[in-house]
Amino acid sequence: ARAPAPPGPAAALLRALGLHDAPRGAPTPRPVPPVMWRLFRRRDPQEARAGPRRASPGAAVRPCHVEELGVAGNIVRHVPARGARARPAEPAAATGAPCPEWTVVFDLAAVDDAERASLARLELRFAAAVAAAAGPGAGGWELSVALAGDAGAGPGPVLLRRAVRGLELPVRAELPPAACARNASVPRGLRLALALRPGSPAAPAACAALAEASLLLVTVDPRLCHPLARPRR
Amino acid sequence: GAEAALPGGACRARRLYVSFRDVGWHRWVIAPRGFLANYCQGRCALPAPGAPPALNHAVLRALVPGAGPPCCVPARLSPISVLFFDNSDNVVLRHYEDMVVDECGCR
Repeated sequence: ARAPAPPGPAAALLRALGLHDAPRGAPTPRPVPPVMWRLFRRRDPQEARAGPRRASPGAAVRPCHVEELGVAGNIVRHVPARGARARPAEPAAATGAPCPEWTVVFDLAAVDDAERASLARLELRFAAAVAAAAGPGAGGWELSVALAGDAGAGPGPVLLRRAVRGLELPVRAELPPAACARNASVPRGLRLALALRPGSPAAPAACAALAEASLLLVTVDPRLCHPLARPRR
Repeated sequence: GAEAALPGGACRARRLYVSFRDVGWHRWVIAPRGFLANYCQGRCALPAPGAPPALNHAVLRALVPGAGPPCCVPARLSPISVLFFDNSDNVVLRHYEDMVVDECGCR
């Protein structure tokens, strides 16, 4: 739901800032993730001037580059997963683990067609009590992330598989940035199928419970990277 | 909120503060609450000690009667970052170049 941009100077300013229209009403109150505050403080010129990383007033932050994450970008989004849904694992899974798998959906409707993704970092948090009970076991866990089709459709191509030692801390995994565009449709959303299986044949003491999933998405909007912004040689 | 531009002053950066509350964006902009955008205003005459830097062309123009005075415009700008909620309640950090006038010059 978008509110039509009011005519006049405010609309012109919104367009200049690359925003089609202002969000309608007040947003749902939720805490700002610490990583976003950290990135904001590092990129804010006033904060940067006061900090030790600022060598001199002329040493500007590199345009269209998120130094802290080491990628090109001028837009960073923290996207919480919506509609995390657990489903039973396939009985024919190689490990035979009866733990559930999850489907998570990320709303990317606000990502403009002109933006190019440079980083897509998935962050998963597991319920603390269950994570402790589940324990890493001898072989730890294996996380697999696949593109998920629409409801009823089977899982799509696997984006990554990686070993996870413990579940007490958030699990971070970098997805191929192109995945955020490839799965786009109207309304645009990224649907992922997540599975956490024991890394060894021994069954885990308990299944992990996914408590929270979010996506840190960095994109470059080339319209906001004009040549004048580049530092002079 | 802008510093009033009085006629007759030399070209320099004047204070212009953009408050996100004043433009009604305070409900979705998380930080900053506003920023000092500034603007350039003032008379561009022949360069004098302490005057803002002028392009050679601006000096020529100031010398030629009838050509009109050079323009007082931003000579150095800096970026800002804005943290806000979008329509999907995602937290977004966007970086914008050339939002703050640091220095004015005659061009």
